[in-house]
Amino acid sequence: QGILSKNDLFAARNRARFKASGLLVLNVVSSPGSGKTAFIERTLTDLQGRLRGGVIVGDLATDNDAQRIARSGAPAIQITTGDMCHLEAEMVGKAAGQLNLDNLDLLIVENVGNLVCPSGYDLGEDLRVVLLSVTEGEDKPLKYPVMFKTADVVIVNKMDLAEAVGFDRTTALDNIRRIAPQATVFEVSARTGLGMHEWYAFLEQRIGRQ
Amino acid sequence: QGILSKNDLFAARNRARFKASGLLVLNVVSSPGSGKTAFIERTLTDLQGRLRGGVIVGDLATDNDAQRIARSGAPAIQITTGDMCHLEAEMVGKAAGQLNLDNLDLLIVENVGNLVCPSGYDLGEDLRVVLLSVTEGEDKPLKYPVMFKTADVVIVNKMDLAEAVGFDRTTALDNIRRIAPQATVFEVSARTGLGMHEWYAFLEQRIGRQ
Ligand SMILES: Nc1nc2c(ncn2[C@@H]2O[C@H](COP(=O)(O)OP(=O)(O)OP(=O)(O)O)[C@@H](O)[C@H]2O)c(=O)[nH]1
Ligand SMILES: Nc1nc2c(ncn2[C@@H]2O[C@H](COP(=O)(O)OP(=O)(O)OP(=O)(O)O)[C@@H](O)[C@H]2O)c(=O)[nH]1
Ligand SMILES: [Mg+2]
Ligand SMILES: [Mg+2]
Ligand SMILES: [Zn+2]
Ligand SMILES: [Zn+2]
Repeated sequence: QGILSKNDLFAARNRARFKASGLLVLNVVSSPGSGKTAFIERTLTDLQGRLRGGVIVGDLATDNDAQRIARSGAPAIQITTGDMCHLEAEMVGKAAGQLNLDNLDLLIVENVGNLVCPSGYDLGEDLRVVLLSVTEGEDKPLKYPVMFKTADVVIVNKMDLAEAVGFDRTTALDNIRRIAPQATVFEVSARTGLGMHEWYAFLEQRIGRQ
Repeated sequence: QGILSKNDLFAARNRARFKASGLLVLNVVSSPGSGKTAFIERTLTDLQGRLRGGVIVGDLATDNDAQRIARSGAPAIQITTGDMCHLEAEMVGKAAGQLNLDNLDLLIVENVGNLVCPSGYDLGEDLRVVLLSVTEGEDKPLKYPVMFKTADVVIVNKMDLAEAVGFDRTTALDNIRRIAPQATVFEVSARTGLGMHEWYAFLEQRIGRQ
């Protein structure tokens, strides 16, 4: 157990570099289509002028997400992983080299859409943010516990659809608390902006503490 | 390249056994929460009396899905994978031993919710059925091509929500056709039953040909 894995060594190197730049770093994970990109784009658009953000996005194919995020004005680096189902610290370290970290307050890494494999790879982040969409059902924290157990923040997204899908909020929050009692939970809609202000206050408070 | 992987050897063994029992076997894959269980439960409930179905379900944790599927009257075996992100042929072969295959026409395997890793593991199935929910966005075939390229059938599920989410059907179908021109596509709602009859006709025709 004593020997750090290769990934842990790169993660420690990333973390030291990010700290030296005074950055707050997020690793955003979820199932495909939960709204990671929409959530990041909305956050950086709304906080433009209040903080300087940069993004690293991992996908098997296309640079669709980097292009969407770039609309917010923030620099976005796309990592294309081919058939790899998760990002690793070495890839993120390399991509970070393309950003001017000293000019940023916040670095957001959007991971590959996968609720299992990314949980085992530390990228050097300060906070692991797990998104759950109301359209996926209330049982996901129970069925995919490995990821939720490593969450610092859980974002319940697409709350604008909660009524349309018959989302059982009480059961969902109970399930999140049972598996991830350590996590801070936000209920939002990346599309309408509902609940995003509480998330911004939390974020700015954390950046202030860096 | 000549040496079959361990998984391929078990898959070949499964396939021989399934053929000997005259079964049609499906491997149902998707992101977490796309509606695999709802789709399987609805299929077996509606086709009760017309065909004899059995199910093997893979999940990291809980037997929620096997219990839901058992409501249809079909036997359902739960495989709990712990932290493994996909099913493998050996696990499926073992689980199949708990079913009376000679008394079945249809065996459905519900894979772990993951749009990447399961694509590399043949389970011995006849058809790979990939579900895509309208709530996930139109770009998933482009962003997660590896899975769609191996699809025999693509099910666009939750069509009852298409209007509520602003689903762009033309773009989604274009993207599916571009990546998976080989696949037969069905647009359904596992919740309301919309479009399921075309799927049942396809299924019964395939079973008749086994
Ligand atoms: N109604 C509603 N739709 C949303 C919301 N957030 C995202 N969406 C939609 O959900 C779909 C998927 O959103 P994305 O932002 O692409 O999701 P993602 O998690 O980044 O997806 P991948 O990176 O491909 O895994 C798109 O059609 C978005 O418009 C929301 O808060 N409400
Ligand atoms: N509106 C609507 N909701 C659906 C439909 N199919 C499934 N759902 C809902 O979507 C959520 C997820 O469905 P599941 O059947 O658990 O999805 P799954 O793919 O089996 O999920 P995992 O096995 O956990 O990966 C649940 O809340 C279902 O009720 C549908 O056709 N329409
Ligand atoms: Mg995205
Ligand atoms: Mg299921
Ligand atoms: Zn993986
Ligand atoms: Zn995997």
